[in-house]
Amino acid sequence: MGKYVIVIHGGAVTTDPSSIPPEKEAALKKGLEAALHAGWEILNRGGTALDAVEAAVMSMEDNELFNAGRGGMFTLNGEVETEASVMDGLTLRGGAVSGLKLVKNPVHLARLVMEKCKHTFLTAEGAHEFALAQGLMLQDPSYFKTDEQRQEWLDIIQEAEVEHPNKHD
Amino acid sequence: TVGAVALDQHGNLAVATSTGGIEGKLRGRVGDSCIYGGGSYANNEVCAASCTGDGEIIMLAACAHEVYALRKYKKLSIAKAAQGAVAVHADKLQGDRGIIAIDPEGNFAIESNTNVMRCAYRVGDDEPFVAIWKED
Repeated sequence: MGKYVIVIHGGAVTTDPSSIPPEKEAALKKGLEAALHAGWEILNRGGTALDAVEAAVMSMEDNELFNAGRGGMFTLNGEVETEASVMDGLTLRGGAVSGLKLVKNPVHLARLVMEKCKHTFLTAEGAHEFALAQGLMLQDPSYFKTDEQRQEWLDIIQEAEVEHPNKHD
Repeated sequence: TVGAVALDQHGNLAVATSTGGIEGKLRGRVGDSCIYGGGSYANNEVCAASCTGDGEIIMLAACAHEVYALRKYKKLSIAKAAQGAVAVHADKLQGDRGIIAIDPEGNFAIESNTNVMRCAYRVGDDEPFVAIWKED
């Protein structure tokens, strides 16, 4: 058995350092550690890279501190729309999904598309129908919305109203 | 956006990327995370790469595939390939870019043009490494 390695990311951004207070930095590190461990543990016991990356990403999708799954950014309309993909370096097969509003773990659905679907990319209603057909439980849209993201969205809406005061529907 | 690349004990590579997109996006907007060659790409013979940052820029620069191309055709190291992908067309396509990538030998790169790059890695039984800031 050979070398095994896992590398993860939780987003890159250019920002004012003061926008990440120490307590949030600590929570982010804890979330990264948990995700890393979820993937590493699979590799350590001889599991596949595909299972490892899926597990690591699912861990971050479940953590509202990261912009994926629960905690995803709001659209202009105040919804959370998510997307994900997986790709297997051995077979060059892949699965991708987008326009999801009800799927708890988009990366898991992407994996199911890769393994159980004749297509490689499903969007919106079709992706949700496929999720149901595969037996996935759908989440209420409120599951994905966090107070922090809601506040950021409200700030954007208010800025837009200041810039375009006559454009109300 | 979140993502992962891995090399398993059987020598196989894989990638996964997932995102909620950008704040205030229009309904139906598609980002790079679900685009092969944009936010994700994996090939056992060359590398696996996952991207994060400004999705429109990453898609137009085909960043994940750029890592692959620089490895495959220019024979660059994974570190140089990731640096090249972060910089490709940077004069015309300006925005945040972050990339994690790994090659079939387990060499890996964490590269970005941002000051924040939330990331972590672990090689075999070695101690895990976790960072929030690029300088870490």
